[in-house]
Amino acid sequence: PTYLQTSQARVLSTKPNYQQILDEQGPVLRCLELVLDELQQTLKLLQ
Amino acid sequence: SVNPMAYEAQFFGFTPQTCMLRIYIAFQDYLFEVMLVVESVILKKLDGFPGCKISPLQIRKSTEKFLLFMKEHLDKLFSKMEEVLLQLVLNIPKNVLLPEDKVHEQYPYSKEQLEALQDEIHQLQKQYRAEASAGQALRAELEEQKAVQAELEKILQWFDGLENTCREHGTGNFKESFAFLTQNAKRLQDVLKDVEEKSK
Amino acid sequence: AAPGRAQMFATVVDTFLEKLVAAGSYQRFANCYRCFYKLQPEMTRSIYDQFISQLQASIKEEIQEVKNEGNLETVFNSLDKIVEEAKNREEPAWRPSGIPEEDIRSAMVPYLLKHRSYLQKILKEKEEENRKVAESVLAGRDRIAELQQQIQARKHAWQAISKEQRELVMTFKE
Repeated sequence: PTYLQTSQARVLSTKPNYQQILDEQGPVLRCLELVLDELQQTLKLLQ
Repeated sequence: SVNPMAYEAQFFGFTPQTCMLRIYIAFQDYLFEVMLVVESVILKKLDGFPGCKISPLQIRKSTEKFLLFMKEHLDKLFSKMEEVLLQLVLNIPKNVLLPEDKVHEQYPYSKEQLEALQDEIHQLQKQYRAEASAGQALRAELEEQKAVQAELEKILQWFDGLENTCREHGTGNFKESFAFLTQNAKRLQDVLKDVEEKSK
Repeated sequence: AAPGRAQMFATVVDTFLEKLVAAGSYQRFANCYRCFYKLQPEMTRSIYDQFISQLQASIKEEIQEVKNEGNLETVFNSLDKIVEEAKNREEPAWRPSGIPEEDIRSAMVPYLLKHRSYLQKILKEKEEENRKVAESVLAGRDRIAELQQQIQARKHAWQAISKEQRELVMTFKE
C-alpha cells in the first residue's frame, strides 16, 4: 500500500465485510418467519 | 608512454600502430624476398660466364650492401610515413566524438544521477506492482459485490413476492388492516359495554 | 577542400614508394653490384628494373590488401564525415575512461530513461484503470448499502405488523 495512490489505498482499506452483510440477512429472514408464524396464528384467531 | 590510440581502435577495429607494424613488416619482407630473387637471378646469369672471376660471395656482399642501404631508407621513410598517417589519417581529432558515443554527450550522468534514475525506476516498478495488485483486489471485490447484490436483491424480491401475495388477497397493508381491526374491536367492546350497562 | 583521409593515405603511401625507389636508384644498385655491372651493364639494368617493378607491385598489392581487409576507403570516408560534423566544436570530446562501469553509465541512460517513461505510462494507465474500477466498487458498495437499508426498512415494516397484531390479539383477549 505504501506505493499505492492514497485514494486507492483508502478504497481498499474501507472494504466492507460482505460475509457479515450476508450473515446479517439470516436474522432478517428468521424475523420474517416469526412475523409470518405470528400472523398465521392471528389469522387463525380472527377466523 | 605509448598512446594506445584506443579510441581509434574502437573506430577502425584495429589499433593504427598494429596496422602500420603489419605494413612495415610486409614491406620489409618484400624487400628481402625481392633482393633474394635479384641475387639468385644474378648468380644464374653468372653461370653463363664460366670464365668470369666473380664469386657468389662477392655477389652476396653486394646484395647485403644494397639491402642494408635500402633497409635504412625503408626505415627512415617508413617512420616518416607512419608519423604522418598516425597524425593525419588514422587518428580521431580530440574534438571528435564517434556516433556510438553520442550518448555520453547527451547523457553525461554522474554515478549519483544514474543511481537516482535507477531508484526512480525501482519506485515506479513497485508502484506499478502495487497498482496491479490493487486492481486485482478491486476486481475481486466487484465480483464479490455481484454475488452479495444478487443475494440482497433476492431477499427484496422475496419481500416483494410476499407483499404481492398479500395484495392479491385483498390485504394491501396488514398494519393498517390490523389497526383498523383493533379500532373496530375496541369500538365493538365499547358498544358491548354500553349494551351491558343499559341492560342492567 | 582539404583532401580526405583516403586520398591522403594514398598520397602518403605513393610518396613513400617514390622516395624508396628514388633512394634505391640504379646508380646505387649498379654501384653495389659493381663487379656484375661491369660484366653485364644491360643485364644489370634489366635486373634492376625488374627489381623495382616487383618491389613496387608487392608494396602496392600489400597496401591494397590492407585497404580491403580494413575496408579503409569506406572507413576513412565515414571518419571524414564525422570529423566534418564536429568542426564547430572546440573543446575536447568525451573519451572512454577505461573504467567499464564509468563508461557504461551513459550508455545505459537512454534505455533507463525509455524504461522510466514506459513505466510512467503504464502506471498512469493502470492508475486510471484502477480509478474507474474503484469508482465502480464504491458505487457497488453504495448499492449494497442501499439494498441493506431497503431490507431493513421492509423488515421493520413487517415487525411493525407484529406489534399491531399483538395489540389486536390483546384486544380480543380482553
